[in-house]
Amino acid sequence: KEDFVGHQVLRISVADEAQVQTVTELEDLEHLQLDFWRGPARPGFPIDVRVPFSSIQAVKVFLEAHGIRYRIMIEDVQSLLDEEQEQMLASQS
Amino acid sequence: RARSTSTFNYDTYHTLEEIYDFMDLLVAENPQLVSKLQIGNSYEGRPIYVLKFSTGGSNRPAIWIDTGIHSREWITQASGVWFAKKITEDYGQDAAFTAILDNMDIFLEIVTNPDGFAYTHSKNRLWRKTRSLTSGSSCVGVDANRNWDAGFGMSGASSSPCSETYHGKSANSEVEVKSVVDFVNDHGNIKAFLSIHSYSQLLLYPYGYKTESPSDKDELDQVAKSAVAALSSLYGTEYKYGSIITTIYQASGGSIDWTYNQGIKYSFTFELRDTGRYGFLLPASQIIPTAQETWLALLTIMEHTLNNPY
Repeated sequence: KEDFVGHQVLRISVADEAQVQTVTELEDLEHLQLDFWRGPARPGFPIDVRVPFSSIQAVKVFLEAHGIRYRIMIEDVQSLLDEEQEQMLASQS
Repeated sequence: RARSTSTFNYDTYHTLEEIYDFMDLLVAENPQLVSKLQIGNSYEGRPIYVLKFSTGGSNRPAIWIDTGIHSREWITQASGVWFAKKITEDYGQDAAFTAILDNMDIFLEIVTNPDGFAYTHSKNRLWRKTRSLTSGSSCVGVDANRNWDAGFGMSGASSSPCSETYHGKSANSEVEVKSVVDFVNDHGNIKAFLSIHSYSQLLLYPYGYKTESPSDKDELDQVAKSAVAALSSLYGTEYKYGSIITTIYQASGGSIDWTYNQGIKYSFTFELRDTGRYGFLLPASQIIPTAQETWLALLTIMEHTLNNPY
């Protein structure tokens, strides 16, 4: 089963079209293995992206270097998944 | 396993097997009202089921509701299970809903992407696409909501098999999509097509692949406004509404663009809770409230469909 320990979901706020384009370019960098939960759309429309642990530092540095605001929407994806599994097992029992 | 749909636990997420067992229980408990149709087999050979709710007649005008086309959007399949039970509970009890089912059929496809859904339970909880293999690529799956024959392959989908929005080799290449297309064409009398996704809290109507407004834009906008107001009346959950391309972004090959182009006027897509706290990992404690509020919006659209025959 895929492990998401250390994966974070970032909510990115893009202020203008140029920033939308910059984030869209991130999408094409396959080695970062980004998973866009809400894809780049237009200024003012939040972008949510799951970032594997190995890419987090690079992505955050990239966003900060381009003055693109973000916050952490989900601190650790695996901990939410663990909670979900526990809840399912508890209800089954 | 639950012994009846009354002991079935609606406020937890379930596996594919548990949902398929639920369907059989519901049919067995309501043989006069509910039947289970198999509209095809998934890429990996799993049966694709649709529940039919009918009080008689032949080829009556019908309403289609599907959930789970994107497998990781678990809140949608869970809501679909709740809707199925609600329909059997409210028929004969709730006057407005009884009038709908006395005149129209309802088709509910709870697990529209069974291979992807099974995969979210077994291997990767965040899997979105189908599980079909693409020759020449090591990447798996097609975004089933970019595979319909409406603006297929245009901007708003990806031609890369590794992308989450890969549109596939050709329109209807995914058997999960083709099965629904064939069912809709064979039935020929579907009047509303409601496809349920998550997340973002949006109620959307065509188009996604082009900026041109649908010819029924004013009416669709009005219906969406009323539906969103009904939804919000229960717990205050706020939705936005509008066309796909103006409200979110360009998305080509989407289901409701195709159904609208087939003449199914009341074509809507829901994006359920939330707006970005848990996203696809919405806690199970929110299943029932989400389903309850969404049902009010569905009722609004179904009533409008009943009262405005075309």
